[in-house]
Amino acid sequence: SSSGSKGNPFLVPGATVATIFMLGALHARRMYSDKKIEEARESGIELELQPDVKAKFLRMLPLRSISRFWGVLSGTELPVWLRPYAHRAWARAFHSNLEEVALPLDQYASVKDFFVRSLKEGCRPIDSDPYSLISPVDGTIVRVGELKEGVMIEQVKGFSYSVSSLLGAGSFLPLMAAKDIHEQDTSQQENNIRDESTKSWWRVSLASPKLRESSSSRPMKGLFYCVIYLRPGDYHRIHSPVDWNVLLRRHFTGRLYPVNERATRTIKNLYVENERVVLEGKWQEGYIAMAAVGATNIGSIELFIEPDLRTNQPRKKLVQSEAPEERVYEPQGTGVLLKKGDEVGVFNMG
Amino acid sequence: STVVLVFQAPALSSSEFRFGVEKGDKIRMGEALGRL
Repeated sequence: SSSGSKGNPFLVPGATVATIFMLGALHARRMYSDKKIEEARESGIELELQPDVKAKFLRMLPLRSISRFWGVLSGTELPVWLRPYAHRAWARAFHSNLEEVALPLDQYASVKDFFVRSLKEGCRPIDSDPYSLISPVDGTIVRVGELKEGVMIEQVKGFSYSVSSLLGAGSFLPLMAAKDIHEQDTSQQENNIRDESTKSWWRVSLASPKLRESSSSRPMKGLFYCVIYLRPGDYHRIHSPVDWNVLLRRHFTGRLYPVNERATRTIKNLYVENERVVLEGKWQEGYIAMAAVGATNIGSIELFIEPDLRTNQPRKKLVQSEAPEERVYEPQGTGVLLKKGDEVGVFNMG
Repeated sequence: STVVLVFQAPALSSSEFRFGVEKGDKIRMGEALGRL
């Protein structure tokens, strides 16, 4: 009985070693498969969509709760002396550039604070060319191009998602044929936009994104797109890509899958399933929209132009309807004016 | 996280919007993605 009460002295060390061994094996396998993917990419092979067991497993996880828990954890206030070490560790792990950070490291009370850091003045000069459209964020270009007839954006070779699913079926897109544009001066167009009854003019016709101009004086318009992925160590504030009027905001609660490179290869419809905030409006050349898509570790999106918007809410608070929650910015038809480079919002942790 | 931009711009060869970046490029906020 005395030996029974001591239990098996090898149980805990054995289980620990087995767990470490298993985690090591999983990590080695992950590194091996990532290496194969890197080799494939370097040899120019485009990888196709390969839904795997992990993607199926992710669908069963309470990702929203995990994300919110991560938000609480990363928001834990650190002792002042520990802060520089913690933020340097984060910067080293995720290749953040500490030279650009606006404040001394001990002034960021938590990892979450450090994550939404602003940058020193002058670190991001705004391209001054009046004909340029700038990147609203730091990141890596995932896809870029012109939308053709099908108006689909390729997520990965062999799988594409539709722009209207990403932005919302009620997206505005100028349908006005050339004669309308040609005859209407801007103020008249503004009036038309403001008049609800003519809202149909702005209904989406993503089936034919090219606007053909009958009068040769005005160039035909196309619909272009750019997808930018932000790594965990990147600067995560979102700025305005051009001078534009933000007419409307659309918030999709959605899921919170990871959006890293592996997820884009294994999870279908990633960008149209995930929680996201879409801003829609008009710039000098017509329609423009910007979608900020969240992820498990970066689930909440904050808008400086609408501070009371809350995303990544607990499931029970979420409106179960699929339809996104919309807000038209006042004054209608003019909305919120943003200048190129203005801060628009930020991706928060959790 | 990911940001997707969708925008209208001239598409005639004489005045087409031209991207200055391509897939895989690193970009920083404020740098031109393309020009009219």
